[in-house]
Amino acid sequence: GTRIVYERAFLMNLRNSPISR
Amino acid sequence: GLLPPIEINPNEHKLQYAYALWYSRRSPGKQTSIQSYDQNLKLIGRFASVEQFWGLYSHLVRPSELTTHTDFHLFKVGIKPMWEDEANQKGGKWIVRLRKGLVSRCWENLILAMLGEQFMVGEEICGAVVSIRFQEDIICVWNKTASDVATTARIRDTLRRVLHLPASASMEYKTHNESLKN
Repeated sequence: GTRIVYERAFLMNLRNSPISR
Repeated sequence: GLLPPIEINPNEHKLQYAYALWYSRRSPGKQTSIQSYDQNLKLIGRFASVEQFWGLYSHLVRPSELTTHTDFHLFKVGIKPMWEDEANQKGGKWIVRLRKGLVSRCWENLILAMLGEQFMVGEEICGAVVSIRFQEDIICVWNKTASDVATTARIRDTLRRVLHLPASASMEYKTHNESLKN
């Protein structure tokens, strides 16, 4: 299968999403 | 005991691997036997998506605020942060020593690179450890196959890049076998 790769900036953007809290 | 699988809602961003975060603290000066090391390891939580990671991480104390002789261990679910775990028996670790004041930012950069699969070494990464010590702090990346030179070189280069380490920063690779002998 495809490896799930995330860049740092993408991960940082999800930091404040409502479901991250 | 066995823990149930980690559920992920469809609107969350799944990670390539699920991870467990552990905490340990030892009394300074005391010799640590395998048994007491195991007993000192406390599971803080597990996650399998980006959102679950931030949910856990945002409640944690930053490494720089931890007391001396404390460690956080972030390992793939199924791998215990111990030499004795099957996944670690032939493995080793990169050790990066940091002067005081750098550890929180370096640890965050390291774990984001690990969760985001930035190391590009297949299944080789086992986990990462941050250790708060008296005069310096230490971060380590553990991998499965210490004898795989291409893999360990790639981990080193990725570490330098994501931690923004100067070329002069001290990095050392140690097999777990060597560590056991000491």
